[in-house]
Amino acid sequence: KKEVFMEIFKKVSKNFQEIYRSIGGRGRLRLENPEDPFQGGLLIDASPQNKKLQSLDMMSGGEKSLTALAFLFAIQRLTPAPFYVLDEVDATLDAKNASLIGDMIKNASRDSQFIVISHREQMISKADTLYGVYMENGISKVVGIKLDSEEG
Amino acid sequence: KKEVFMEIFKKVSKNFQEIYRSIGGRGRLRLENPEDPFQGGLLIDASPQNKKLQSLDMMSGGEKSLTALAFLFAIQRLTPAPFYVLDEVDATLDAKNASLIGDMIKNASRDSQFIVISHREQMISKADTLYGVYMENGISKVVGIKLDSEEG
Amino acid sequence: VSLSEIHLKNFKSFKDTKLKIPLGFTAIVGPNGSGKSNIVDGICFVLGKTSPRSLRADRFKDLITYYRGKRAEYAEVTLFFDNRDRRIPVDGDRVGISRKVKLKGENNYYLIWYQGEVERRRKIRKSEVIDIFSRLSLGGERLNIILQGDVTKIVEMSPKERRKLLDEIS
Amino acid sequence: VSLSEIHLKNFKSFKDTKLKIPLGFTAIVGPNGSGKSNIVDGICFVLGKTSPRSLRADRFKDLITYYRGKRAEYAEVTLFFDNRDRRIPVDGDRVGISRKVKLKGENNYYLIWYQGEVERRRKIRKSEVIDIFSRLSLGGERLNIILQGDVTKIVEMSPKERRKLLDEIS
Ligand SMILES: Nc1ncnc2c1ncn2[C@@H]1O[C@H](COP(=O)(O)OP(=O)(O)OP(=O)(O)O)[C@@H](O)[C@H]1O
Ligand SMILES: Nc1ncnc2c1ncn2[C@@H]1O[C@H](COP(=O)(O)OP(=O)(O)OP(=O)(O)O)[C@@H](O)[C@H]1O
Ligand SMILES: [Mg+2]
Ligand SMILES: [Mg+2]
Repeated sequence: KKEVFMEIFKKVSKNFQEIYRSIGGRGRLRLENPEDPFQGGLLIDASPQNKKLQSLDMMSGGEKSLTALAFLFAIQRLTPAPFYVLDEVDATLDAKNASLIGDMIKNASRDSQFIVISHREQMISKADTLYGVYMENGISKVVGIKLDSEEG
Repeated sequence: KKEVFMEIFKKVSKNFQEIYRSIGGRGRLRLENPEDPFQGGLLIDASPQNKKLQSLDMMSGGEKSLTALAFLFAIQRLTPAPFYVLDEVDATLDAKNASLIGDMIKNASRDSQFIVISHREQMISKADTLYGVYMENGISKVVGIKLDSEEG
Repeated sequence: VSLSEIHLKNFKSFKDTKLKIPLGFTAIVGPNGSGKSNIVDGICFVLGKTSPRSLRADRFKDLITYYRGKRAEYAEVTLFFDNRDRRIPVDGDRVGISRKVKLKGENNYYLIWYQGEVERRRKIRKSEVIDIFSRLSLGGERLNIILQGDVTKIVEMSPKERRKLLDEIS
Repeated sequence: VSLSEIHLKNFKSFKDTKLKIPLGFTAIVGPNGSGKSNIVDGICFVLGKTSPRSLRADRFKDLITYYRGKRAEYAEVTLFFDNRDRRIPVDGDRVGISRKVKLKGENNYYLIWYQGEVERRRKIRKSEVIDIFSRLSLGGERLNIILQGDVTKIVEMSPKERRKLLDEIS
């Protein structure tokens, strides 16, 4: 049980470090109790944009979102679920980071389906398929705006 | 005391109805206990985009932000404070509503100063003065991007 | 296995909508209040969310479409999967899992599969649904659904809760 | 009265910054983590926020700039006002209110005014500061500062708390 967990932990940590480097910073995962991981928790140390390593509390709104998404992708790379649903995860991101996360989703969508709700151009423009939702007399309707080539 | 309060309540309610109409919907303020207002609270009934009047809980993220901002402007119109600071209040708004709120801030900025932090083009483009913040080796710096004519 | 379609019938602001979900990256856009997050609530509903509050409703009955002063009889959401790899233990290429809540309070799950063109359905227990989804790493406390405004929850949760996310994978 | 300038000295990520605030609509932009919300924390600091948590810090000492492994001696933020209408009961066109916190723990407010070119300052009690600001409808539970992520709090607060916002105006 502990070996299996440690194996997973090592792989997710490696993913997290790689992903965090690609968003411009240093990040690592640490166990509170490496001897007996089930007695402790999982810590995230991260320093966005190569600032000093800081506690998660001191991060800005956008830095917290980036760190959270890096953790999500670190797990997805190891064991991709069939699909992911992300509802406006880019709301606090600046234009550059919204575009960066859009690219990450695009990459990750090779192994899993991603359904992403967003108001940001930097995200929407990267999607393969685009649906528009609108309301008519209190009832929601959906229309296909851009459908992938196979959809026709 | 009660007369003064009721006078204020009537004026803020009227403002709220007007402002809510301009964002495309019907809104009104109600007292839980009109006989003795200090025994009860203040209720907000609002139906964005002319849907049926609904409880605030059932609103979407963007509808809640719009309703909250309409209430803020309703008070500001009556008794403008010297300045207001709004930190990414447009994060959940779609492009149309972000632009609408930008216009409202522009209007309200005739009576009060508004300092608004935003990542959205629809908001930033309406400002008189624009400052950019950036970080260099862990220290924040500010640069003027667009200064109003008098600033030179 | 992959998600192929979402059917929303009398669920919140959707009267009768079918949404095809292709492979890859699908974006959903639309004005504030148009119903985008209601689709996410629909997915969470089928995946077994137990509290109406977590679906942004006071009671289950609030999930049923209210239109022109009347509430429909029932709400139903179905997730259809492409099951050609048979990761869902059912002999069918197209399998659906659906959840239905009635105004009178019934709250049931159904398994849907096809024999030729004929649709078959049978009621299944919630524990069977949870089991099917957990073999697919779906539902439960996994990170595959991030609700609106919730993205920083991963950073704000306790270290122990965060470790549990890795336990789920082991 | 209007806000004319904000001075941030060793406050969070700002070593020594002066920001002129003209009349009208001022927007502040910048990358994630660059320091925008720290400016808002600086304003709240002067307006009398009592808990470091509400300034996104564990202790007051975390507000003092930490740079290259060293923390500065003190942090100070000053809000300068155009007081030509004398709404601040001080005889001066330009009046500043400042708050300073030292590494050793002192936490004081100062009033700044000018006689000709000479800057004068004297320590004032927090209750005097709160009184000056409340006459200007600033500080307290008023709505004039909306923190990042807080905009829906107005809709989510209790009806009683909402009524109190109108009490403040009466
Ligand atoms: N049972 C129901 N019947 C009819 N309409 C409903 C029901 N439940 C919720 N709604 C409607 O759904 C709307 C909210 O939709 P939703 O939260 O999906 O919006 P959204 O597209 O996500 O918007 P945003 O961009 O602001 O997040 C509400 O305005 C409400 O009127
Ligand atoms: N005492 C301190 N000394 C130095 N830096 C600090 C101090 N306190 C906070 N910071 C830095 O300030 C940064 C956060 O800044 P802030 O929250 O203002 O960003 P922001 O511009 O609002 O970003 P966003 O667009 O993501 O909201 C943190 O990354 C942290 O490193
Ligand atoms: Mg939504
Ligand atoms: Mg910020």
